[in-house]
Amino acid sequence: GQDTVVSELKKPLVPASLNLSDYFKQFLFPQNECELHDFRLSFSQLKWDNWIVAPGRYNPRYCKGDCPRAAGHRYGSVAHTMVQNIIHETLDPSVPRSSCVPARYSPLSVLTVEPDGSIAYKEYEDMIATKCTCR
Amino acid sequence: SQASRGEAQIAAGAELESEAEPWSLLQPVDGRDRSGFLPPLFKVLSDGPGGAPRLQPDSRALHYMKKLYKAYATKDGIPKSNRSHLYNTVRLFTPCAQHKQAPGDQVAGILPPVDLLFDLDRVTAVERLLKSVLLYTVNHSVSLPSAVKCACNLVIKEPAPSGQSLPGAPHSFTLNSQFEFGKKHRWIEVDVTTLLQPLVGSNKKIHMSVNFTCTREQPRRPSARDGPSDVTLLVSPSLILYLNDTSARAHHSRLSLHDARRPSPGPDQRSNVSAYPVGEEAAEDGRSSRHRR
Repeated sequence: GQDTVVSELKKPLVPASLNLSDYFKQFLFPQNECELHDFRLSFSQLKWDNWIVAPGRYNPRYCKGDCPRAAGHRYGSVAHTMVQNIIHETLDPSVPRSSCVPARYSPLSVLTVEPDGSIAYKEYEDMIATKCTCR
Repeated sequence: SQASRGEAQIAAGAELESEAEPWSLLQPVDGRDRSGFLPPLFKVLSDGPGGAPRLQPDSRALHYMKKLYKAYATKDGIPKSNRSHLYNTVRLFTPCAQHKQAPGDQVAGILPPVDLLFDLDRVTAVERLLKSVLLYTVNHSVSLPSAVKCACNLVIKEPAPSGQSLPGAPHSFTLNSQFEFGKKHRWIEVDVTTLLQPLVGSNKKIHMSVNFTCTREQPRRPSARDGPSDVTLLVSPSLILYLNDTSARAHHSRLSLHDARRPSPGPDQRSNVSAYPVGEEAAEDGRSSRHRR
């Protein structure tokens, strides 16, 4: 079987399309790990552009993905998160695993036309998710 | 009807996720309209698209506020962190009524004395006034023979005590600030903070009369032709309130949190009147923030 071995050895270890960091990542972290995702919308899609003048586009972002069993410092998780995962796995599966949720937000400036025709510039807190955590 | 609406709301709750419109997801569960419950941004949404018809804003006012927005926030709506001001809310009101008085002795083509009434009903109890200005748009369709120097006399008429229709006794406030404007000026701001400070928050309507008296920089040459006297160089003003919304929903920059511990700075002690070429205001803020640091 030498020629089989030789042909096997000639095969690339890593598929050309996958670079090394991604290759190792699949071993180190779960595939769809809890992380921040974009969702760009314009207020005209929501038919709110008759009173929201600016911004023209808004990306509130959101958190999605699986929380690893030992969601430690990497997510800024607290000890309770791992306790809940252990309960889910060993005692009672009806207790849900920890969830992937926003941990930090940033504000949004909005320019609106009020019903009386006046114009308002306002800065609202907590309108864009900037970091995820497992809770 | 509130209870039935509330029940209807709960009954619909079962299939709420699928077909409801986004704003109805924000309705308070019990259907009661508790204005403090929803951030103003979403409170308007909860009225749904069929909400009260919206008055169209003045186009010049909208143009000015869009420039202000660009000075304060990025294209994606993120407040710029390099700003030096404390306000997180800016409201622009156009007069809901104005009466032109008999023309006084003023340079032909400047605004005739005018009576203005502003309805400040949109200002909420948690919004603190930091600064207020009258914003005049310079009408460039009239060619200015030379720079013009103006003084502005402003009389606030105390709001009528309840039950009376006429405004109460006026008290006069004269802005003796001179300012001049020429071809390049687009807007003129008259700072009326000290005058409105005691009124905003306690009154929902502000009634004032404004009179400009102006003189030319250079004596008039006999051959010089005035702008047509019936065209006003200054278009009637909007009232801009720079406010600090103290509620938890509003964004409080580090600056305002830091200043929250110190007595809030009085309104800008700059001269009462400033003329701004286009875009100057933003640069002004930039300079003052560097200076302050």
